[in-house]
Formats: sequence, C-alpha cells, structure tokens
Amino acid sequence: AVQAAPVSTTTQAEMYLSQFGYLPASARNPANSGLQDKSTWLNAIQEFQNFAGLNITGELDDETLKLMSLPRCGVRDRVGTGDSRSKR
Amino acid sequence: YALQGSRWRVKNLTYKVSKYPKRLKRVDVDAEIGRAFAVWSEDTDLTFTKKTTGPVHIEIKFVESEHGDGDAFDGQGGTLAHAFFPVFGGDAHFDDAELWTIGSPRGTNLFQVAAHEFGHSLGLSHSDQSSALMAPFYRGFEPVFRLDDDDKAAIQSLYGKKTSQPKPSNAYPVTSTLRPSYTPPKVPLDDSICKDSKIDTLFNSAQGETYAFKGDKFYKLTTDSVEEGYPQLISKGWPGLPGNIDAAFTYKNGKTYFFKGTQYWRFQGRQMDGVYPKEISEGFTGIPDHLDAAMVWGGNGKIYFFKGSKFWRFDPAKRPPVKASYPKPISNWEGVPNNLDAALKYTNGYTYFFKGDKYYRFHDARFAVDTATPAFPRPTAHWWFGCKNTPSSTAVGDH
Repeated sequence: AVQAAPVSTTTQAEMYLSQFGYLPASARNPANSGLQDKSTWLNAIQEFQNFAGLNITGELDDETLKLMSLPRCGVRDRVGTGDSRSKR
Repeated sequence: YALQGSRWRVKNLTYKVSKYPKRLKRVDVDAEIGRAFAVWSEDTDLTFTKKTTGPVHIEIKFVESEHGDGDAFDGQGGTLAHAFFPVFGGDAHFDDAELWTIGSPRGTNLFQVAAHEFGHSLGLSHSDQSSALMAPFYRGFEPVFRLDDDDKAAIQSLYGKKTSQPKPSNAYPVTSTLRPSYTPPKVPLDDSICKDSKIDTLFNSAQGETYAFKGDKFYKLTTDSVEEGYPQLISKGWPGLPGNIDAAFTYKNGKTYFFKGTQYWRFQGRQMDGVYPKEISEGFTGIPDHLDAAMVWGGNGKIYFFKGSKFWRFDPAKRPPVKASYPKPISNWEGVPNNLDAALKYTNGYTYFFKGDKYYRFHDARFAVDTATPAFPRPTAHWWFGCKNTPSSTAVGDH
C-alpha cells in the first residue's frame, strides 16, 4: 500500500497547513512554489501550534513536524478559512 | 469545541454503509458503526437507524485515493477519513488503505475514527482540546472509550440534552427564526417591565430556564412572555445575591456566575456555591470590573465579557485565560452596539444582545446581526416580555 509520507520539509508543511485551513491558498505563489508573505507563513505555523497545544515558536521545530506527521482526520481544522477569512 | 454552523433539522437520522472495507466482515463493521453513532445518542435525543437501501441522511463508504469528491486519500497513515458537515450532506468516507481494526492496538481503530467522523456529520468542527473526541489527531487505540465533556457540550449545544419524554414524531422542533411562536401575549401582573424594558442581565439556568434581572427583582420567562407570579425579589430567589447585577452566565459546569461592580458570586442552582462575593480580579484574571454583559458563546463554548466598546474572551482552560490580543472592539461583532446591557445564548441556539429597550439577534455562523422582518433591533417588551400594546418593531410606522 502507498504510505503517507511524514511531514519533514517546508514544502510538505506548507501543503499540510494549506490542506487543514491554516494557510490560505492565495498565500502560495505557483510560479516558484514559495510563500509571498512571510508573516502569513509565520501566523499559519503559530495558529497550528496554538490549536494543537504546542509551544508557539512560529518555527517548524521537531515537535511541530512530529505532530504534523500523525495520522489524522482529513477535515480542515479551520473551517471557513479559505481565501476569504471571516471577519473575526 | 467548535461548531461548523450547520446541523440537522431532524433528530431521527438514517445511515447506510454503501461500500464496506476490504479486510473486515460486514457484520463487524455494522456493529462498530452502530456503536460509533451511539456515542452521539447517549447524551442527546438523536437516533440513528441503519438502512440498506434507499436515500439516507448519512452515507458511509470505505474507498481509496481519488474517490469522486476531489479530496483524495493518501494511503496508509496521513489522512484516515473525512466527513461532510450537515449542510454538505453528512456523508463519511474512510480511507480503505488503512488497516482498520476492531478492539485491537494494531492498525487503526474503526470505532474511534468513525465516532469522530460522525461528529462532523452532525455539525461539529475540530476541537482544540486534546482530550476531546473531536480533536483532529488519531491517538491510538483506547480500550475504554468515554466521550469528553467538551464533545458532550458541543453536541448538546446543537441538539439539546437527552430527555426522557417520548418524542411525538420525527420532526425536530425547528429553531424559530422569530423568537417565540406568537400567540396572544399574556400581560405580566406587574407590568413595570413593559413601561421600562431595559434590563440588567439575562441568563439561562443549567436546567434551561431563562431569567431576566432588573433592579432588585427577577422575571422567569416563558417562550413568549413572563411566567405568572413574577417578578419576585432576587434576594428570595438567590439568597445572598444583591440586586442591580451587571452580568451573569451559566457555564458548562452547571454553575451560574453573577457579576456586580468589582465582585462576583457563584451559585449552584439557587444555592451559593461557597464563600462569596469574591473579587473579579482574582477569579477572572484579565477581566475588568463594572461589566456590561457576559455570556458563553455557542460558537466555541468560551466566555465573553463586554464593557463599553470592548470585549474579552475568557478560556478557563488556558494560561493566561485571556489572550494578550484582548480586549477587542465590539464592532468585530457586526451590527452589535457598544454599551450593552445583557448578552445571552438562548435555548433556541441564537445569541441575543440587549441594549436599552431593544435587542439584537446575532447569527453565529455569519458573524453578524441577523437580517429578518421585522428588522433588528426589536423592542424587548413585545418579543421577550409579551407586553400588550407595545410595538413589535422599531421601524417608524411599522407597529
């Protein structure tokens, strides 16, 4: 069977944060697969760390990558946070 | 907990497994799926009936990789399953590349994952409480399952608590978009509240009764007016509690908290729950004195305090309980005015804000004051206290 890869790179983390609603799709630039806005990226990691009860470092530390690699539900954590975030 | 914003309008739901997993016996899968649904019927009046043919509310499938909904599964590990919220149909899909197991520490426990997914099917989002079933991460096989209080509060906020009374039909009493069903209102014996309907605070008891406090008196509300025999003295109803209360709410622990000036009181039902008053600064660090209003918001179960043009979010489970980013402007709650008198998550699921002789109904999912006819704000006297000969609308000439 195909095995889901653990999250170990920035690109994989970026996809993870996008998939589960922490990073709006518009933050990604398809031209270079890079992030246009550093603060959006930082905020996304911090939001994930806050939600998951991790230390809020804003960095892709081992603890954060380990949690991202856990089996989980495929439903977004942040519902309604696509490209159009709600006001609050 | 967090709610997605939709729910089923009926409590008797049906389901079918339209595609079974490769490695498990159908009869075992049926039993586990039944157990998983039972998790959500334990504390509510929800029922789940298995069907094998015809349309159902919740369709369950075990599928691999791309399976038609644009959200492909990723093989063993990673994403285990996903489900759709009620507004999107409630279906639950399980990745059949997983090694689904029953009662074993090996593989992935079907019951636990199914119970979680059905939470989504019923309208729950992911919880940030790691002990909750609705936390997003699979935490391994747990031989003894117990639904967390966070999950219980979440499901009951959508579908109410379990009642022992037999249900007359399948039909869920759909939340009225207007507050009470409006039969001729009864006039309260003491109609002073009709002449001046500005109130100090409103709250629900743990039993779901709604009370309005004004000065040294309180009123028990029915679905459309004030119950006979009210007002009564606050000192009689809640011995030891003073009049002119600023704010009040009942938390999920069943205790009611009252705030006045710099102090607060905690009651279990009508009995003071310890030695009170205590200072707000001690029991509710980060929350100011002399509050305008307080409530437990249905959107996330957290406590919100309002004063002047600002609001604070209080989460007792967090350290500190008030984040540094608070206070925030009340204008974030679109359409809600500053200098409120009261705020209430009512038993119909809506959040209401009161100011002066008017009230506003807030749409939690849209984060804005509701649009309806008559428009909000509406006169509190007519809609909450059942006062006769009072306008039903604040619009000029629209009485």
